[in-house]
Amino acid sequence: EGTQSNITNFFQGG
Amino acid sequence: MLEARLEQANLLKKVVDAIKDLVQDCNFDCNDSGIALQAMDNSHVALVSMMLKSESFSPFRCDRNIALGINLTSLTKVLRCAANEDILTLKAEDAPDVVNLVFESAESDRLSEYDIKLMDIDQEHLGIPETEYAATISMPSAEFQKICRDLMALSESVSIECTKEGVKFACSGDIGSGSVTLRSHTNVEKPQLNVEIDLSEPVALTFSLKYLVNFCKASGLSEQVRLCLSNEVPLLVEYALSNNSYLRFYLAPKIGD
Repeated sequence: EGTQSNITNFFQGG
Repeated sequence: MLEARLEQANLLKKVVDAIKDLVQDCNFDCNDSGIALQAMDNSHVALVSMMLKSESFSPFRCDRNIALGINLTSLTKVLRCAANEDILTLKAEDAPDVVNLVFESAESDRLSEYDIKLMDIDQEHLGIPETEYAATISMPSAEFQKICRDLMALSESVSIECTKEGVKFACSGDIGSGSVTLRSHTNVEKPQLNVEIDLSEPVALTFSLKYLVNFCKASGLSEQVRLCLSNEVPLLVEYALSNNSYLRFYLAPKIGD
């Protein structure tokens, strides 16, 4: 099923 | 000050209804280009991005940037007081404590007015990079909703695999497995039923169905939904609205075994 990744791993804060 | 008049309260009612279970407190960022919202869900797995362009309002006036921090449960309570066909006007001062909502019936002389207290919301704003997606699928939003609901009966996750053969939604769980495959399809008489698959390279990704089912609450906003995928990046689920306005959801993939 895989491990759920986090959206902040892909989109940078700013 | 902000003054934004919507021909039909229904649009805002549907948008808020579609996102209120995913995000609770949000800044509505108002400037001369329109009203935007970006918010992550509590677990930081999904991101909502809404843009209501100034052209979606008539008239639209916003002299300076204003962030309206609004609790969506409160907004839902007030929007329930508007009839779907009411004309809705949002108003706020430049440094507001409240946002004012006016509902007018086009058919009678009723005029309702509500104020919602604003909140100070310190929200992290994420930069969403421009992405050339490997696969873009346009399909009926109701069809996507049915697939997600159906597969959720069997599993927590769905794999979305897009090849030149078509797009396959597949899942497996304790009771068994299931899949739905769609190919490109053009219906001249009912273009809202078209399935369009634009593929530059094959893609296979796995996503949580719980979130996808949640996104599908936006199905009433648009007859078609657009899914954009590239390997190892979040899925974009987009509901296009009139005047280039949109409601977008991003969902982080499940990775590895």
